[in-house]
Amino acid sequence: TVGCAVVDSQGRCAAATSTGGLMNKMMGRIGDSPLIGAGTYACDLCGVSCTGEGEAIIRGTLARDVAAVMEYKGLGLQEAVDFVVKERLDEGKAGLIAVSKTGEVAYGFNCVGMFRGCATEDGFMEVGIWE
Amino acid sequence: MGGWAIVVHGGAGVDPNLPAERQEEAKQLLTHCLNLGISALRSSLPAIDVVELVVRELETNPFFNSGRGSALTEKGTVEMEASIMDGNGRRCGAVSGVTSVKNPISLARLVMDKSPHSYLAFSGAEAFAKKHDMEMVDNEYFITEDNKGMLKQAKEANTILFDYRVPLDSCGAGVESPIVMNGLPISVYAPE
Repeated sequence: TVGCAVVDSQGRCAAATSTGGLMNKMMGRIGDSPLIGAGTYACDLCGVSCTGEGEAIIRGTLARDVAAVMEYKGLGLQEAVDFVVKERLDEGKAGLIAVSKTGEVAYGFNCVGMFRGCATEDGFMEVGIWE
Repeated sequence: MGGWAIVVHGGAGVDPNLPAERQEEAKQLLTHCLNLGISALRSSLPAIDVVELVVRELETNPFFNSGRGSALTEKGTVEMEASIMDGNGRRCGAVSGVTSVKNPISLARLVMDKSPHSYLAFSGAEAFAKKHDMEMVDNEYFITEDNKGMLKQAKEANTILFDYRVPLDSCGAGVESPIVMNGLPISVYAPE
């Protein structure tokens, strides 16, 4: 699975996710990536893209929950990502990336590593795999 | 307002024994995609265009599990899915069961922009792509030798793998492993 979340200089957020799914999956199996609110979500507050065990991400409506805890609990972006990865996945293994309308970047995962890269207008740039 | 920002991912759940050169290859691809997105943002492209542009690049490169290099079904074929969402107005588009559209994320974008729906799947999605002259390729285009090997391992281990790039030797696929975690023999985690 691959994904991208972006906020532009007008403060508009967007997110996109694309995947081949699971190796040896059944024909016709649908994962989280195409489900808005599970694998992908964007609103005026943030943009989110998820990856990992699709069935756990779907049950946890993971991407929408990041926006929801920002909206209803007033959490900041990284707090919201950490909360959702910690509280919404049960035994599932997954990761997600997110941006906020104020130009923050965040990611979180509870499995072995996640391929990710992030950059902000003030010059910050990071590419990583492990914790 | 805080200025632009971009995050990309290539999947979670990485083989703990991923060889260093593969790790380096992944980092170079992620850096390349970040730079692609950064120059688009500096040219004031809207966020929705930037996410599509970056994911297209990731779909075209076979390194990660999407587009070319997608995971294989139990029958050794490729069925892809994608979604895109614009926070500005919360518009969205999604596709599933796509087997011959070169860039599924652009088909999801087309569903968002050019259809009255937000999700098309299987033959409906393929017909919509044809109607709009999207670039179509044979399913073989998406299948890589690496993934044929991965599918064989998964079948021998009688399991379903997500995003792991489990090496041949440590998967112990041929040996019946008593303990399994995330669908993988516990031996994969032995180093930890």
